[in-house]
Amino acid sequence: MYIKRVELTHFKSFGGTTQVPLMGGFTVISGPNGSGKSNILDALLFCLGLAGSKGMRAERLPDLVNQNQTSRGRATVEASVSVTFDLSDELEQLALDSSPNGVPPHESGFTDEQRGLTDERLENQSSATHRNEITPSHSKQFDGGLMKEWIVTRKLRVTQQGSYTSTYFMNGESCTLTDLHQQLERLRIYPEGYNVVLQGDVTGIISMHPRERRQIIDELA
Amino acid sequence: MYIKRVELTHFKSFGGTTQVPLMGGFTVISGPNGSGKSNILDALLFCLGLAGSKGMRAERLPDLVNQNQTSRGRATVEASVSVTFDLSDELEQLALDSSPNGVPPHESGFTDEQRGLTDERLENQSSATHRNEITPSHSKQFDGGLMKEWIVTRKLRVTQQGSYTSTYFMNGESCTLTDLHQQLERLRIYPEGYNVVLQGDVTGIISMHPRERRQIIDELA
Amino acid sequence: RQKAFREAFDVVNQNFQSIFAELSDGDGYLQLEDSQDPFNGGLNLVAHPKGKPVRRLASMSGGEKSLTALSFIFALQRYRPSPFYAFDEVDMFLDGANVERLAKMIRQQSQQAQFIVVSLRRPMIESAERTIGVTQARGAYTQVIGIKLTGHTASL
Amino acid sequence: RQKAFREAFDVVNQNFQSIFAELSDGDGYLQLEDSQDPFNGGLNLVAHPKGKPVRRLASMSGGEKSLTALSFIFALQRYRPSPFYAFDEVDMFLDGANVERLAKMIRQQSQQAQFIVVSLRRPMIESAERTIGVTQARGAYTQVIGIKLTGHTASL
Ligand SMILES: Nc1ncnc2c1ncn2[C@@H]1O[C@H](COP(=O)(O)OP(=O)(O)OP(=O)(O)O)[C@@H](O)[C@H]1O
Ligand SMILES: Nc1ncnc2c1ncn2[C@@H]1O[C@H](COP(=O)(O)OP(=O)(O)OP(=O)(O)O)[C@@H](O)[C@H]1O
Ligand SMILES: [Mg+2]
Ligand SMILES: [Mg+2]
Repeated sequence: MYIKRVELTHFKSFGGTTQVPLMGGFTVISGPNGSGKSNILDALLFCLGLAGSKGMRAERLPDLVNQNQTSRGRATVEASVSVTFDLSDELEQLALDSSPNGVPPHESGFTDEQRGLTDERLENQSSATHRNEITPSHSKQFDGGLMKEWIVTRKLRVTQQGSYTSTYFMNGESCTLTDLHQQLERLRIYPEGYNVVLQGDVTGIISMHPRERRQIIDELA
Repeated sequence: MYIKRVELTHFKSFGGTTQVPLMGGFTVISGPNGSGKSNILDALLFCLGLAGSKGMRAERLPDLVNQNQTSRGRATVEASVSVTFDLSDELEQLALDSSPNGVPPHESGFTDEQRGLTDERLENQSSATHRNEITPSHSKQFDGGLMKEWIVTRKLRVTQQGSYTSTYFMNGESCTLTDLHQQLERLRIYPEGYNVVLQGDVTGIISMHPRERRQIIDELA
Repeated sequence: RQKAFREAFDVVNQNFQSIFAELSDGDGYLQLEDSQDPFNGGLNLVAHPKGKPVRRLASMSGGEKSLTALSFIFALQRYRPSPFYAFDEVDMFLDGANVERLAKMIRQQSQQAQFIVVSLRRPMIESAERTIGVTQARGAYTQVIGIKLTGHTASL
Repeated sequence: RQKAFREAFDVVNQNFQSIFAELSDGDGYLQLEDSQDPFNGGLNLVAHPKGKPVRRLASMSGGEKSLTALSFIFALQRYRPSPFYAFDEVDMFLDGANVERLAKMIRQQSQQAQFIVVSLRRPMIESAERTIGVTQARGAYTQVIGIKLTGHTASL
């Protein structure tokens, strides 16, 4: 699976709505200083709830709304980011993982326990045969064979007084951050994951405390 | 004035004795990763007493001795760095500064007070006419017209047990770190000066506390 | 729990050794502070870039630290891959030759995961399958242009 | 004491404004948190690189922060020059065009002080009056070679 699109609306240096189309494999983002490269990575962290405001170089969330929006003096301004995951391979992968003889689960009629599913990441997996047993929001996630794309969106609304609300959505349905993190974990995306290295942080692993470093392996084991 | 030579002996990645000749103006130091470029700047900090061991990426001073020395199992090992300053312009400059009519002090016979010297950096200035009034070590520093070069040396000795001593020298005579810093101040070289920016530190001025930043101007005023 | 940790540690350690050898042309390995009871201590990285004798991590050069840290990240990746990796200027300390080594390794690892790498360095840009250009004209918003290495430029 | 500070502040502020304009192509100035009683507050840097609206320092990009910090250092230099400046890879965040700008400014400032600059970036190396090459062969010590830009190489 891979991220196939990031859509930014009024987020940091992005005015209007901007699409950043991506593909699997190896992509470089380049350009002059101050143009907005790191802001794209901040958008990923923002949308997937992977960092606090300081981790995106903002003192508080409202600082993330494009300055022009805020200065137009509107009663309420909004910024949002959507990340679209391409799941076509992952589904097949998840389906194969859950079945000892390689037959996709929704074709075999066995229960998860019968298939000897022990990986806790799969225990929330819904499939066509189990839809009734699982909560409605889960049944829409990772349906066997039915969902090729998964879209996560986060909207940030800021009132003129400066108070704000932030809402997460999965495929258009609002959800809690905990729901989102649970689904992301199934895809091996974690808030403390070492898959995102921000500007200036690369040598952080060297200067961190040895116990902290050992915990990285704890969490993956 | 400028640094015209740095001589490193058994210091960090420098085995034996190595000369780094420098000239005024704009010099770049370049080369592959891990070759020893930053170690040359550490040598400057070490010799002039401008940073603690951590500021030179060493846990303790003994880590600064070239590894090969230490591993040869000798009873005592030693590392040293010498920095040679070219003073030919500075002297004339100091001489001019101290005399309201531009006549060098050692030619006019007036006392410092008579010349209205208020700059406290010059109050230790010795000149040929005043040599008797000033301590022997000072009379050798910045003698009007007599000294074109000024050499600072620091030696670090480490015993086999790991205890160590560090000694400073100015023009071959041992001195205290306080003596050295006093002379360096007259040349406008300060331990907290912002004239040395180490690898990774350039944005430090941005993330420092505003009060700390204001103090930088305090100290220069 | 100890057993699960042991298995993970051994695999990551093995990965680290071969990746470090490739990136830093030297020997490196992971070491538990307390090998009898791992949870009683931390995890150390032992690094000999270019065969240099062992030294504390802090005294390594900027470039050496970067390659050591990246070797660790890739070692984790081979054990438990994330679907995507986002790197922002991780090559900032690297000399030209090392940027090339890193770029080759990313190219290799990108067969198993998506790599989105912000970089200003030419060898990195040249190794990627495609580049996304980002600019911001004076007084305007950020603009994004997708550039394929076939020389075909598409604006978005 | 307040008077001495005021004078220093005004000079450094003026320097900062013109240097920032040159390096960052924008407006920047120094601001006291408490202008009535400077010692009661700190010193802020207000920076509008490329004329962008004011924003907190922390949200600037890596390159923008570097140029702002260097403008401050040069502003201090013009007020109270040190005899030498030693910079270790201060250009690591800068794009090619900004490395050139910085290199030009160092060239200019080096008429008043000695600049020893460690750098891996070509525009910086090409702007210097000379380069000192540093290498370390496998299993050996650091070697230093002086290279003049006239192409004349001298080993030491
Ligand atoms: N809320 C906001 N509204 C408008 N612009 C913003 C906002 N937040 C940040 N910016 C701008 O975004 C720019 C920084 O963008 P970013 O950090 O992505 O640059 P970059 O391309 O990574 O540059 P570099 O190569 O220097 O790291 C800054 O100039 C900043 O002023
Ligand atoms: N006491 C010592 N004995 C021998 N070698 C040492 C000692 N202390 C440090 N070193 C070596 O010096 C090297 C680092 O040198 P330095 O930091 O100057 O590199 P650099 O040229 O600045 O590289 P980079 O471009 O990556 O910043 C390291 O490889 C380290 O092992
Ligand atoms: Mg950036
Ligand atoms: Mg270095």
